[in-house]
Amino acid sequence: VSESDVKDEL
Amino acid sequence: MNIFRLSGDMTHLMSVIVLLLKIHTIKSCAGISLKTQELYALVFATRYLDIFTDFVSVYNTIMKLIFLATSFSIVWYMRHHKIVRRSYDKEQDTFRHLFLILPCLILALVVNEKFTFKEVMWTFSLYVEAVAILPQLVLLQRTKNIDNLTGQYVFLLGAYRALYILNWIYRYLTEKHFVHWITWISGLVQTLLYADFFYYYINSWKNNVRLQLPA
Repeated sequence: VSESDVKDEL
Repeated sequence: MNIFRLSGDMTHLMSVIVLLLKIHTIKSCAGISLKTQELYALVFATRYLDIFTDFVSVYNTIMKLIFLATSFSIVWYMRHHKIVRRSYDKEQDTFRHLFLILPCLILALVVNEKFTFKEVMWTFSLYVEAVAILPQLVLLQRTKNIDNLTGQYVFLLGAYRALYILNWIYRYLTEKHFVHWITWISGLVQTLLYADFFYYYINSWKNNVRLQLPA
């Protein structure tokens, strides 16, 4: 899981 | 995408629709804090810097565009629309943006996951979003009779935050989702700010009386 997976949230 | 995340996004969208409804049909922004709306515009402008560079999904891009467009148009209506701007409670809406923006900027420069422009701006947007509701809550407290649409607007915003927390718990349990301390803590702080409002909102709804916050 990439470090930036949270950026798929708004 | 899980049900909590989707419901969170939908309540967020509904809050914006309720606010636009008030502005467009009643031509009034009474009880709405321009400071909070300007902070939200700043939040989306600094968070969605990646909108044209990092593609996630059509859903994400459309939602980002909606939040950007609506937040800036709400600010425009409150500041410049001939009729709407007259209903703005300027004297009551006295919170200073800078007291919120400056500490958030400093914190974002110090506490971030990566020291790059985009990442710091993204972190800054999280911190600002966490406190953006404060001017609105102060204004609510000063308003004697809070109208239904304003109450619903703030309630929907709070519901959106609460659902996002459930979404993180769900993602943490079901996916190998990273522990994003910055996102989670600022999200939690943001949600806690609504706790008091929720208490009075639900009470007024249960007792079928007009919403009024204690001074």
